[in-house]
Amino acid sequence: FSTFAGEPKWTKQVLTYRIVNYTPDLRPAEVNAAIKKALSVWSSVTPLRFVKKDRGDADIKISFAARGHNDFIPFDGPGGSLAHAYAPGKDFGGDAHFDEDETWTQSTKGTNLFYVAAHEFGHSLGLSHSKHPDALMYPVYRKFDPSVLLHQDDITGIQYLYGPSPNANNDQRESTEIKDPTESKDPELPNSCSSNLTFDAATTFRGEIMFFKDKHIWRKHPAVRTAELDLISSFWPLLPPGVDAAYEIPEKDEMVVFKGNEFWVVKGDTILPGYPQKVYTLGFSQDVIKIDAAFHNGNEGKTYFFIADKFWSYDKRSQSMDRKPLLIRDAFPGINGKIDAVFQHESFLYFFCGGKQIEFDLDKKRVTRFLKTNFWFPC
Amino acid sequence: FPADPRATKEEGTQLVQKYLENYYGFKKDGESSVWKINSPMTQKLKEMQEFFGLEVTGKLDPGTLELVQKPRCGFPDVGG
Repeated sequence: FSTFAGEPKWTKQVLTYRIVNYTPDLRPAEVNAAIKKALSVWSSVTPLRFVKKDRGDADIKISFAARGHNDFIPFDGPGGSLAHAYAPGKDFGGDAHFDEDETWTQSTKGTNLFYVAAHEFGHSLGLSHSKHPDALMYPVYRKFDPSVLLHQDDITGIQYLYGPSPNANNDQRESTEIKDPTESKDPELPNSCSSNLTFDAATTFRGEIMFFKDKHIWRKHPAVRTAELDLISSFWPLLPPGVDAAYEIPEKDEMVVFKGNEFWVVKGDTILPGYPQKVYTLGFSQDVIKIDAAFHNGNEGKTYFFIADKFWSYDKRSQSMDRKPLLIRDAFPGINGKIDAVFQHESFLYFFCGGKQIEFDLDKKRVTRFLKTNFWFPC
Repeated sequence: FPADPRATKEEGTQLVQKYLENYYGFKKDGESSVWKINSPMTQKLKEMQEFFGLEVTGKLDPGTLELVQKPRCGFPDVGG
């Protein structure tokens, strides 16, 4: 890692940031989410905290501009220079500029805003470029693994400037973002560490695990300790709060979400046209008006729908749904009663029943562990 | 992205020279912007090749050409 000449750094731990303008490539909520996530990459390993400002001055001002934009480093059209940011300091110190001529995305297509922003905020906090090809602070844009964004070289560098993050288990540190006291109070956020935590639904989604709760989702990557809380509407404005069930079909990059007798099919951040549709179109009998939980087993090509103490399964190969539901406990010994949520991770299923989480080995067809519902969160 | 096979040597030189100006503090002035063994431009090219872990040849080899065409951060690599 390297720092700037004179090792400029912020002398305070709580920094403000403001998104001065937005790129038309993404919805404002998506830009907000990407910037917030990029900042949390650094706050997760340092004592630093970030307060979002909607107006006025801020330590880190974030803007999108093309070509010349009132500083000495004009952008150069598509490709080439994607963004730049300034070392900590007054006025434009810490500011991050993004080239509006790039196509900013949330995916691997175009230029991923989260990834570039995380790099630029490294500069905003005092890191210069690293020679290590796997470091986030390596200057060239490359394929990246969102689950292991920070390389040890980056962590060593930023902790050289700011020290390590205090004890992560401290409950007060629910999220790495601190709300500005002068701004209007948000309604109470769900507490991922509460002992009586329950979920509306759970599913895998593009390598992450999503836990649905009222109008929020927790996004958790199995390889990353922290989880991120977002509004469902920040990704899918047309999805309702309080969903009942969700499952992913990874091979189609689709997620199916249920609420009441309707379901939506989501691809990335888009709900496919023609949805919601009624659940009976999937082949259920007319008396099925709600799905409790569901998961898709990619190996079998079967999708399982849990309703009360029974389940239906849809076989992709025969394109057919079971004629009659079966008892859950017959196919999943040890799993009894109504299921709130279920998802598959590797060769295990994780059933959420009331205040309990039950790990079920799909190969051995038996329960292997009883876990707390907040097992996936750093509590 | 694979390097652009149409880049002629002159184009390559201009591309790399611009890169060295933007990110390695190379100052373009007459004599200094020619590929002579110890010219300032060659020295800067070596500095860039060393930074990126490329083979330090001081020449416009394919690896170097490919790298300078990759999208990247607009901040300099040295003397930022």
